[in-house]
Amino acid sequence: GGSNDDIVPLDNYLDTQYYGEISIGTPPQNFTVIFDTGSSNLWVPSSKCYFSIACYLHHRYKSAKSKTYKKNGETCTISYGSGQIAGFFSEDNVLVGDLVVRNQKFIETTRETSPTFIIGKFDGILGLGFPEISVGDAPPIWQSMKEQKLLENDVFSFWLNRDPDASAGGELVFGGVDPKHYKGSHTYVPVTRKGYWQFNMGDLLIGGQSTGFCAGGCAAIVDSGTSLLAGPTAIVAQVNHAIGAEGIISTECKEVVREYGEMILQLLIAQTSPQKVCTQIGLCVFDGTHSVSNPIESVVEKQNRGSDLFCTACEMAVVWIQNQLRENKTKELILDYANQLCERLPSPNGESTVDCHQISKMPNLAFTIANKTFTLTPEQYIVKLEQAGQTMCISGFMAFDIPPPRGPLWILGDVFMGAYHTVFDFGKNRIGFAKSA
Amino acid sequence: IRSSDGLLRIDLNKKKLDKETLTAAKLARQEGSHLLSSAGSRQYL
Repeated sequence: GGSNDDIVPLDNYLDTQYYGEISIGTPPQNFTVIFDTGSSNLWVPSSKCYFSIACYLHHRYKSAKSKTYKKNGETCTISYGSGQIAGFFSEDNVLVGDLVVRNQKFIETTRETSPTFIIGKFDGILGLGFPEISVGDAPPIWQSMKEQKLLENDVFSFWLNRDPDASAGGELVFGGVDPKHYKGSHTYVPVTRKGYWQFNMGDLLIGGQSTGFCAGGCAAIVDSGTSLLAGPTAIVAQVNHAIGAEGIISTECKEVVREYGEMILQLLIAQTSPQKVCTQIGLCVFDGTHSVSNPIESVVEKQNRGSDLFCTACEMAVVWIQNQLRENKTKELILDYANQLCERLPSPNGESTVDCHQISKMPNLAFTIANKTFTLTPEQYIVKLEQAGQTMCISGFMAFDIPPPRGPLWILGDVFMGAYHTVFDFGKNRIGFAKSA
Repeated sequence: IRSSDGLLRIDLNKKKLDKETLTAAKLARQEGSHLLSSAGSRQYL
């Protein structure tokens, strides 16, 4: 982009459920916003937005009507999902609850080129991530609150009400935690990379059994702007298998298990490093830290795509087989299980439906955070949707693969935050979780 | 509203999820991943 343009792709917000009210300007102009820990800018539609339908369907900020407005004018673009938002920065007082945050830098959007913002019930987004991912170096609102000494403690906390019949959607608390909304005490983990609220998470257990892939640790970000949980395909396939969720059948995966399954098994028994198994077989190359698909074939695009799929399938098969070996299963059972998982691969970015009548028979799942387990019951990780008067059930787990070094990565959205009251401690750069009440 | 305990509480509203919005979200994400892959070496999520 241009020298004064910052472009940061964001999540899309179509599947967001929770939103609240803020006001900007003097006298206050009200806006409905998503409080989003997965981004860091505040933006609302501008009265100068003329050519986007979304702007006419939502509240628009009129700077001329605000006595406290200060011109900035710097332009910016934010890429998200299927389109972009463009606009310019302004400064004004922002009213959050009864707290006035003075001279907050925010974006007045003049172009919203996606159906996301036409459909959305919200006018804009209030980012609660770190300044490191903020477009135009605009401070997130918590930073302004801190600088203006408006808070008793440098924290904010989320309680999301998962009770489908309750009128209260949830509560965002600045300056502390509301003891009414959690049980026991919080388990804190340090923020490992600023930008998103990112920390190191351990294994995912299914019915108490390890899924292996993140046993050595995976990155995780807490994102209130996402409804579901998203994580590595190798794990989500195991979840799908355990809960009877539909999946897509991967022929490459089946071929790898059929042709190389026994060899993988033998190499693992012979104590070959799991990271090098697929290299030894010849389906991947080892770049020193992890396996990558064979670059030699990259001159032929089609072949390269094929080798990518075989390498990925092989790496997943290694995790699954290694896991089963730990449980002393027989060779036949192990290969059969791996073959079954090849039929449960989640569609990328897609949701998997499950039988609503089987929820009570599904296992508990548990994330390991700071060596403690954070259990999700089927009632918590299965999401019920209304469609044409009928209830349908989907798994709260979606596949989302980010390669190293940034990944593998979990995104913990509202499904997790609904079960666990979450504290975002920007004073001590840590995140706390306690059972939600 | 800021209360006697010094906390600033913001009520959140909740919108029920439905299949149509999830499908639209999926399409948006797929579009988004095309954008990201075409962005080449950008280190963004």
